[in-house]
Amino acid sequence: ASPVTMNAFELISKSRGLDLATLFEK
Amino acid sequence: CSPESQKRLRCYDNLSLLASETRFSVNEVEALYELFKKLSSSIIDDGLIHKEELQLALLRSPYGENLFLDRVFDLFDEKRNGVIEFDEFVHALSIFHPHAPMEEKSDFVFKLYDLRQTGFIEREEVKQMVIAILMESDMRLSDELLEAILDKTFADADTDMDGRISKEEWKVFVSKHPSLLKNMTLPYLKDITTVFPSFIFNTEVED
Repeated sequence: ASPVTMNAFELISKSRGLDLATLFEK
Repeated sequence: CSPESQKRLRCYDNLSLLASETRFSVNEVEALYELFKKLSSSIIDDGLIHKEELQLALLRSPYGENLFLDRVFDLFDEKRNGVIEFDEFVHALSIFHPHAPMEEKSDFVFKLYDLRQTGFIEREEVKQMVIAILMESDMRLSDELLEAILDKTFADADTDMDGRISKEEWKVFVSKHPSLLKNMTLPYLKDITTVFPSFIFNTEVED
């Protein structure tokens, strides 16, 4: 989706700092 | 509980207490200890996760600043002593368990975004976070577009139009946009003993 149609929290939730799944990657 | 096992938090009493406080079994807590050991020894091998170690794991570099990583670290660090201990690690990850209630996940994200910890997510805080994600991802937006995104977000979330999002408003907002909690569920946690099978060599108990 383009940023125009996104809400701010959708953008924010894409931060790598919030992606804890990375912890489980070997 | 030998002194050595106490030290390493591997004694059965500690493990079963952690299991009783969370959504993990004793064996799953042991498997999480394998992950904790890996993270807590990546820079300083002292059995504690320092911010740089969490940053190294999530961002692949211990250097630089990331607002969101700081917030995650602060929320994991229950005792607010600048490091993540094993019990804090297990408590926080329990919220990311697929079986944890959505309300717990929603509360965690609310606290994460309530940067100044006022009990509300304020427009300025959201603006600061959007600017931070734009910098992180090398995206550029005009001020006009940024304000338009904030307007749209607050028109949708701030139902009493007081310029800030209360916890109640947040709950309603995430129920309309469940994808905002996507990061809050880690499917790996359901099969953690499979992801870290080496716990079996150190286990104190058979679940």
